[in-house]
Amino acid sequence: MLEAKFAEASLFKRIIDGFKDCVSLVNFQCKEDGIIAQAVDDSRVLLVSLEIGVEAFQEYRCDHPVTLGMDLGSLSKILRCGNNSDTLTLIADDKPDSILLLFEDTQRERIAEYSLKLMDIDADFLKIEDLQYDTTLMMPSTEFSKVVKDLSQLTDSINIMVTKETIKFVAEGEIGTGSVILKPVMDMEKPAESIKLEMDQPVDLTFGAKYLLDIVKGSALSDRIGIRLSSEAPALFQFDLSSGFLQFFLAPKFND
Amino acid sequence: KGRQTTLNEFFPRE
Repeated sequence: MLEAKFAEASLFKRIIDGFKDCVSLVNFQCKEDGIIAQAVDDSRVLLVSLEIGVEAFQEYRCDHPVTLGMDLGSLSKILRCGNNSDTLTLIADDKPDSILLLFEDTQRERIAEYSLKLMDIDADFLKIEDLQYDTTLMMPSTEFSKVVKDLSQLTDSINIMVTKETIKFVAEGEIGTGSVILKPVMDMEKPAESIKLEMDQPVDLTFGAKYLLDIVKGSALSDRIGIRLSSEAPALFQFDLSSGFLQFFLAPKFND
Repeated sequence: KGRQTTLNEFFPRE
C-alpha cells in the first residue's frame, strides 16, 4: 500500500510541470524511502531523474515497492483539478491498475477524488555513475532561465564557456549574435541571488537550445539551479527540493 | 553547428 500525502498539491504540480513537456511516459518507483523516476526524451538527448524523499511529504507510507507507470499529460490534467493549497494524497495498492489522487481542502471540507489508469511502460534504466565534472555553478534559476530564453531567440545552439572568473553564454544565429557574461558574486543580503563558481578546468560546450528551454521549466521548483559541466560527459542541471531533486542530464553537441 | 550527441554514447543501459 502506498499513501503519499503532500501538504500542498502545488508541490507535485510544479514537479510534474517541470518535466512533462520533454517526456510523456514515466515509471514512478515508490519505495520505503520515497519516490524516484527516470525518463529519457524521444531523441535520447535529455534524461530526467527525479527523487522525492520522504521528508518532502507530510505523511508517507509504502509497505511494498510499487512501480506506477503514468502518462504525464493525463496526470497533469488531473492535477489541474485540485487547488494549489489543497493537500494531495497519492494512494495505490500493492498491485495497482490505477492510482487514486485525493485533494482535500481542510478549510472548506471539500474533498475531490480522481483515479488515473496506470500503464505498463517498457523503459530501460540508464546507469549514471558518479560523474567527474570540470566546473560547478550555482546561480538563481530565474537568471539562468532568462539567459536561455533570451539567447534561444537567436539560435538553436547555445554555447557555454567557463573560465576562472567568467561564465559566458553565446548565441550565434542568422539574424545576429548575442552573449551574456556573468561573474561569480556573493550577495550577503540575498544569498539566493549569489552566483557561485567552482572551476577545475575551463569548459567550452554547446547545447541544443530547445533542450535548455525544457530544462528551465523546472525553475518553479527552486530559486537556485546547480549546473555541472564536463568536456566529456552530459551536463547536469539540478533543482533541489526540500528533500530530493529534479535533475536533467543533457548530451552536448560536439564539433567532430 | 556541431553534431548532437545522445545519452547512449555516455551511459550504459542497465
